[in-house]
Amino acid sequence: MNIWAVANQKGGVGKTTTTVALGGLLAAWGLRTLLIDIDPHGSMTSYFRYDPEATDDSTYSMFDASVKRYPLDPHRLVHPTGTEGLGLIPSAMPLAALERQSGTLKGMGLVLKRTLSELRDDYDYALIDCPPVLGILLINALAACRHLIVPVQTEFLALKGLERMVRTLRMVNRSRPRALPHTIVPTFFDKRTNASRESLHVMQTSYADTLWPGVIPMDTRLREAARAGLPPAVYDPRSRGASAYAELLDFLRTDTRAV
Amino acid sequence: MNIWAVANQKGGVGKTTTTVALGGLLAAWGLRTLLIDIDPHGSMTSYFRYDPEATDDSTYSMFDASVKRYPLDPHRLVHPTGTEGLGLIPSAMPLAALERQSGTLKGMGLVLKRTLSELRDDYDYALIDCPPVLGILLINALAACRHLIVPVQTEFLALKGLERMVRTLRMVNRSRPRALPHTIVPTFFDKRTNASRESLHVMQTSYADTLWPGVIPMDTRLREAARAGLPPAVYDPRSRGASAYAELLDFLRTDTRAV
Ligand SMILES: Nc1ncnc2c1ncn2[C@@H]1O[C@H](COP(=O)(O)OP(=O)(O)OP(=O)(O)O)[C@@H](O)[C@H]1O
Ligand SMILES: Nc1ncnc2c1ncn2[C@@H]1O[C@H](COP(=O)(O)OP(=O)(O)OP(=O)(O)O)[C@@H](O)[C@H]1O
Ligand SMILES: [Mg+2]
Ligand SMILES: [Mg+2]
Repeated sequence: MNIWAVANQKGGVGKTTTTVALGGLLAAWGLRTLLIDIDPHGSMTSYFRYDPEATDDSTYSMFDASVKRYPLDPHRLVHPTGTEGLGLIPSAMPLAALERQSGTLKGMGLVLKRTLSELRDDYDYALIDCPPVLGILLINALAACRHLIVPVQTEFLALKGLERMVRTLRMVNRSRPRALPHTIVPTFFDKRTNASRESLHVMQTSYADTLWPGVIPMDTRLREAARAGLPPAVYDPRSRGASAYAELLDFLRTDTRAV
Repeated sequence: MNIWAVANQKGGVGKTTTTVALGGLLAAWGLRTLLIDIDPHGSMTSYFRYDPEATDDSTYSMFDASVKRYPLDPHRLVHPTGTEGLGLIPSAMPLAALERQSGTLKGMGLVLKRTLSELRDDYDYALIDCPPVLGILLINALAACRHLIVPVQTEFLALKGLERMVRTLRMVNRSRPRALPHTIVPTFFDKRTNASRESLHVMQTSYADTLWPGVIPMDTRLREAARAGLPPAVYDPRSRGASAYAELLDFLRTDTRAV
């Protein structure tokens, strides 16, 4: 099972959209795919019409079982998304409290990694949607994944956020035997504006060796797909957003770093 | 001194842009204005070309002085922004660690409120830019402010974030003598798309009594202002974004709840 995390400490850059878009494509290509929402806000959970306020079997259950030491069968946590071959482990509100409690609990950084290893024979891909905050939940995702996807809006303030994410990655890599490979994905690209073109140019010069050579364009069909509760490739496969994500997925799957 | 906080637990909705835009206008209208960056990511700090990694006198100093019990003159924390009449207390990276440490320290929720009361004779307005996370820093801002401004992107996923923010507010109001008044501000509005028009309609029906009757349009001049390090009203006062913020400020100042 390939485990990818989608993360960036900056908010609103397209993490949830990227996770759902790639997951929907993998399922459409016939690969058994699991989406995991460890953002306490639960945008991906809401995307598929579940309520993060009311979810029993969720990513929170993994942490709860680990702290209270009761057995948990992770297969119980998987919910249908309405798309064939695409499962979801939703988020739940109590995840937010973990941050404050986690300071005192040892070994909390490996809960997700351990749980996913019990599901490795049932899925080809697992994609983790992360919160925009450096804390115990993001640490869990970085420890569990084999490849990190970093969506970055093509504009000035987001470049600062990217510097921060790359620094976090450098810190995390110090405690890993092998550095975690990552791919930077430019999002919200609008070729008509200076802000987009200039920030893309900065990315191409400063992050040449980890930057995906394409861009995800600004495309309102991606918002409409969220409103419809469908992955972009299901909602409108010929839209500019959906086709750009198909190109990205093709790059990630052939890029040896990702396997 | 009027203290306003700008907050929403959803990321990327225009909190920093709104804080800077309103602050720049207040200063241009001759009012002594202080901006406070309490987001560990420090977008507003980067906006004015300070480095959150390298800031000594910052919002973090307030918490450090409170925990270690040393005297601190808050006037030392104020940095120039290049705009006449507009000061900034920048963010710093160690703010991020407060979340994990704060669980064990009592009275951490009132540090900002106490520090700002020492500055009340020097400024007419203080505007607080908040992180997109419910935690000790957001709690500080909600305890310190008299009015809350909630920017909300006009699209589907952001409406879920708004429900969450309103729930948080209800929780915070239980421990206040008087409920904290708030104003919901629709942002990124694009009248050409269904997503914008429909979500605005939902806001108008579900939040009629706290919704600002205008909208902040999608306007790339707002991004360009950030790249130039200038408040929108200084960068391009006739842009659609800057004029919409002037209308919002006029509404907030005449709306008796805000004083
Ligand atoms: N390329 C795009 N073009 C237009 N809209 C987009 C694009 N990508 C994402 N969006 C929209 O922008 C909003 C923010 O995206 P999304 O929620 O995926 O970001 P995020 O990084 O997951 O945010 P958060 O930090 O809150 O988790 C969503 O409403 C989404 O539909
Ligand atoms: N009305 C608008 N039109 C176009 N771009 C905008 C608008 N408002 C904000 N932006 C841009 O969108 C990006 C996100 O805005 P901003 O950083 O203000 O959001 P935020 O809510 O503060 O994000 P975070 O959750 O990361 O703190 C910024 O690059 C900003 O320049
Ligand atoms: Mg998200
Ligand atoms: Mg911000």
